[in-house]
Amino acid sequence: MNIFRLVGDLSHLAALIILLLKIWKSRSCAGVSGKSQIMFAMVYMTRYLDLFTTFVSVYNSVMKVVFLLFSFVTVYLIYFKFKATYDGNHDTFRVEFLVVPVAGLAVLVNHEFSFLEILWTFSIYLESVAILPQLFMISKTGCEAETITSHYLFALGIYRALYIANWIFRYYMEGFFDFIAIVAGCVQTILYCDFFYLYVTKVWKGKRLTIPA
Amino acid sequence: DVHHNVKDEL
Repeated sequence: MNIFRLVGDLSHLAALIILLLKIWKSRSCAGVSGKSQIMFAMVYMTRYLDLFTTFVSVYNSVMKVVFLLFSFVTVYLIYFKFKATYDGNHDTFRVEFLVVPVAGLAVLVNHEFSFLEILWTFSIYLESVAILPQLFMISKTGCEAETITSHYLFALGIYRALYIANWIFRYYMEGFFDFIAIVAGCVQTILYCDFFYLYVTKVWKGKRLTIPA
Repeated sequence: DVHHNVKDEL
């Protein structure tokens, strides 16, 4: 564990909490992409199957369970409890265009051709693009993202950016790297870059955020 | 087995 990873994990956790609180307090999931949230739930489910096979640390297991739990609750709130407020008409990104190629890539490019390993690889690839329906939703409607949603996206983006710092650190300190995780992590971070720029130039100056289509 | 080491991450 190093500082980049710890702060990255905490940022990841903060993102999930921000989104949950936003939905819960406003009793509405307007502006939130249910499709992105379903894909994140898939990411956690396929990656954290190792909860049953390997024990790393109490911290590791607790965080995995919390991520799974929070993501399930988020999906539940969007598709059941506050379904009436879900903006499905604007959440039109075709998820199969991401999931199918990502699944194919996971089968073709992996470290080891085994069930758990392919699912892990799938989760890494899927995570890197899972936010696209959310970004698409914000840009397509041309309507403003709520400031809270922007904070959520920022925290989620910072998490993967810090993980890149963590991988560089681990490469030099511990002498190893995971090519699949690094490439996917970089793709993921790049997808957030445009958003980061808008976030810093607009949200921090008190304006609302729009992503040009 | 180098690549398995990031499995201790989240």
